[in-house]
Parts: sequence; C-alpha cells; structure tokens
Amino acid sequence: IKRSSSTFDFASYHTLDEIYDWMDVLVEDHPNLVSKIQIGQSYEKRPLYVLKFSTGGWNRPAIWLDTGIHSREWITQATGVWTANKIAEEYGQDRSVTAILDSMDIFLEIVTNPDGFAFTHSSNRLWRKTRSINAGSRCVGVDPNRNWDAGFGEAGASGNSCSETYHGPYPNSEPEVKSIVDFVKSHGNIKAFVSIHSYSQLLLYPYGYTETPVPDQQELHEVSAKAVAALSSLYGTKYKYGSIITTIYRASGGTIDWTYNQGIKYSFTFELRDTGRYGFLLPAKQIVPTAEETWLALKVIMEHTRDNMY
Amino acid sequence: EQLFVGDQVLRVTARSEEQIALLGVLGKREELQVDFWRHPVSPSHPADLRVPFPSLQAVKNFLDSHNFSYSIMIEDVQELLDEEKESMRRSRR
Repeated sequence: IKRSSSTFDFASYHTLDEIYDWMDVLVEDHPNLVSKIQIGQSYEKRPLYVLKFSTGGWNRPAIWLDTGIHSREWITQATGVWTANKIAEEYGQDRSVTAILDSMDIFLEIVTNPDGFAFTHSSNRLWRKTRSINAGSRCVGVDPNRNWDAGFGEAGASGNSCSETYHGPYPNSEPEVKSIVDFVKSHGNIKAFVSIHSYSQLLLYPYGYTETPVPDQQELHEVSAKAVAALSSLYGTKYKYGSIITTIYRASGGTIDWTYNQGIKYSFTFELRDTGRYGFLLPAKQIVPTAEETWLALKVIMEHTRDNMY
Repeated sequence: EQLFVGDQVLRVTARSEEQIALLGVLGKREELQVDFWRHPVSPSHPADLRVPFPSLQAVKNFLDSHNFSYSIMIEDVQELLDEEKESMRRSRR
C-alpha cells in the first residue's frame, strides 16, 4: 500500500522519526512542488531538514517559516506539520497560495531543535534548550533563541548555563542556529522570516534587545493587526501584538532581531495559543484548531510580503 | 525518564512592580527549581510557574507571605503527561 501524506494523523503529537518519515511522504506526494533540503546537523548529529516549496525559478524571493526551536513547545512542531501539508494541498486550489508560490519560494523547518525534541520524547517532556554540553558546567544546553548575533549577551538573556535562557558561549555557538544563519546568508533573497513559538498568544516583531523602534515599525504593526484579526476570526482566540520588548520583555540574541538586522523586513515571531490553560501540554485535540487559525495569520503575512516586494 | 509527579503549575498575578521583582527573586533560588513557563512582565500579565512537588510548600508560603494572588493552573503535571502519552499510543495504533 502506497504511503500517503494525507492519511497522517494531524490531530496527534508525533516523534521525530515519525515527522521525518512523513516529510519524505509529503515530498513523494508532491514531487513537483516540495523538496527536502538538509541545511546542517544538530549537536548530536541529527539532520536539520527544511522543506522547500517551489514552483521553479532560480533563487526566487522567499519566505522562511520555522517551528520547534524550543523543543517542549510541541504545538509548534505539530502546527508545522499541518502547515506543510496545507501549503502543498492549497497550491493550485487556493488562489492566494497559488499566487504566492508562483512568484516566491517557501522554506519550512519543522523541527528546528531535533536534539531537544528527541529528548522531550525520551527523557524530559519539558526540555526547552539544545543539548550541547557546556564546558565546566553540570548543566546542558543553550537557549537557541538567545544565541543569535543581535545584542548577544546583553540584558534579556542569562550567562548562567543552568538557566533556561542561557545565551551560550558566543553567537551562533549552536549548530541549530548557525545552520539557519548560513542558509539565510547564502540564500540572500529571503523577504519574510516567521519563527513560531508557544504559548502566550502573541504576534511580535523586532526588537527584543533594544527599546529603539525598528524603522519599519508602523508597517509591521499594521501587518500584525491585520494578521491577528484574521487569526481571531476563526475561533475568537485573543492575541496581542507589538514589538518584543514592549509586549513581553527584553530578550537579547533573539532570532528575528538578527533576521531584521540582516535586511529581512518582514520578521515576525508567534506565540501560539493556550486557550485551555495547559501551557506546553496543550491537548492534541487543539492541534488542528491552533494550526488552522495560525494559517490565517501566516497567509496575511505572506500575502503582504508578496504584494510589497522590496 | 524524568517524572513530574505532584508538580504543579501556578498562575501568579503580580499586582505591582515590587511583586514582579519578588518573583524574580523566587526564580533565582536555585534550590527550588522553579521553571517559569511564562515570565512575570507587568502587573497585567500573569506568570506561570511550574513548581516541583518538593518545593510546593515553600513556594506557596513565599507567595502567601507576600500577598500574591495565584491559582493552580495544572494540579499534577504528570497526569497530563500520562494522558498525552496514552493519546499518542492510541494514535500510533
């Protein structure tokens, strides 16, 4: 019996192997649209895979999406799987998605921190960081969302290797981060970058490391408002939006501060839902509703990027 | 495998900047191993703290003694993890 990407149970959480196997099936099912790229390997030598959705062309302007950089935020990897399937299914069916993919590529990294994710399945469900060993410390792992070269090591990250927000010894010390940095730099034509976390129901834009507003603040704020309105229209989930530092807290060395400083104007980060007050243990029955509402917001960001090319 | 039997997640609402600072102090007490799922940011923004079972009494005493208002968001983390694991097992079958 031929494997099929659509018979996968999207309403359940899955292990790393199951997700990686499913990615191969998605590629098999959509060979002219989806391909799998390995952009590097993790500290524990697991492959770092990115799904590329492309209808052709060379080095087209692109949109980057990633989920699961904090391994315990399982709703994000599950949303990534659902989203990958949605993009593949909607091409040729949905006018907006088709228009986006006819002019741009989409890259989606579903398991951005595979070592941490595997560890959440085998040893500690609530593990958040990478699994790199810190010299001279009994504590393992670096917060990969404090390890980017944007205000690295400043206030809003911890120098204590035992902390959940440990920034690491130097920028890009984590191969999971360095691989994305290298990919983004070598691609050179990424126009939107969306990093998906959970759970606080927020849509955020730079900066996190400084109170200085980004030059594009007004536009990013307007896009956020539109995206959040679209998201909330489905199930009434309440989201707040704004810059990281004004909406939640000062955070240095963060992903989208770096991408914005690289010239990727449409840099956003999500904090997905917890309407059920379950935190990182969001019941599996909420996976599909969460992914569905997030998709509406993602589409707004992608459409805006397509229509406002720079 | 690390178990979380009896661990609770407390949702704490700070009423002032002073109380936010006090939660920061709580987080720095390494022996309590409080895991901030949602950090204290502003008086309007609740903080969620996973508290290991052995530290529960001490943390609740701390919160009570400083007049924090809080509720128990998750009664027993391990119960939810067991449910999650069972749900995955059923799905895989």
